[in-house]
Amino acid sequence: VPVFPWHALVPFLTNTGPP
Amino acid sequence: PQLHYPPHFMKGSIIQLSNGELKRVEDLQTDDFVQSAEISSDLKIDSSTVVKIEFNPDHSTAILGFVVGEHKVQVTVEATLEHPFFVFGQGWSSCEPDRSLHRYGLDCQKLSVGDVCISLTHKDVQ
Repeated sequence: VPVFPWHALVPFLTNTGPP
Repeated sequence: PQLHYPPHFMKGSIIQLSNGELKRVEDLQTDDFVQSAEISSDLKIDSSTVVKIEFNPDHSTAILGFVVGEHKVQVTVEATLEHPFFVFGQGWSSCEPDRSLHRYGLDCQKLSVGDVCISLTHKDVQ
C-alpha cells in the first residue's frame, strides 16, 4: 500500500524568504 | 491542458505525518498539518487567503488568486475544479465538491473567496 508524505497534499505557493 | 489528478487525494490513501503517524487522507485535521510543520526541519505553513475564483469550464479548471503568508504575496494558480485544498478549521475544500467526490471519493466543502488555505514554504535558512 503506498504511503504519501503529508507535505505532498498542500501546495507550495511561494519560495523562501521575503520578496 | 494536461490535467493532473494526484493519487494521494483518493479516499483511503495513507498519509504519513512528520511524527511517523499514519492517517487516511479523509481523516486529516488542521492540527495534523500544523504539528507536522512544527516538527519539520525545513518546512513551514503559510496562510493563503483565496481572493479570486474564476471558473474555466472549457478546461475543467479554475484560476485561483491567493494572498500568501506574512508578506501578502499575490499568487495566481490554475487548478482542476475537483482539486482539494485544505482550509484551516474546515478541511478539504474544492471549487466543485461533487466532482471531487466523484473523482477521489473525498468529501469536500465548497471553496469560497475568503477561505484561508494551508500552503507550505521553506523555513528561512539562517
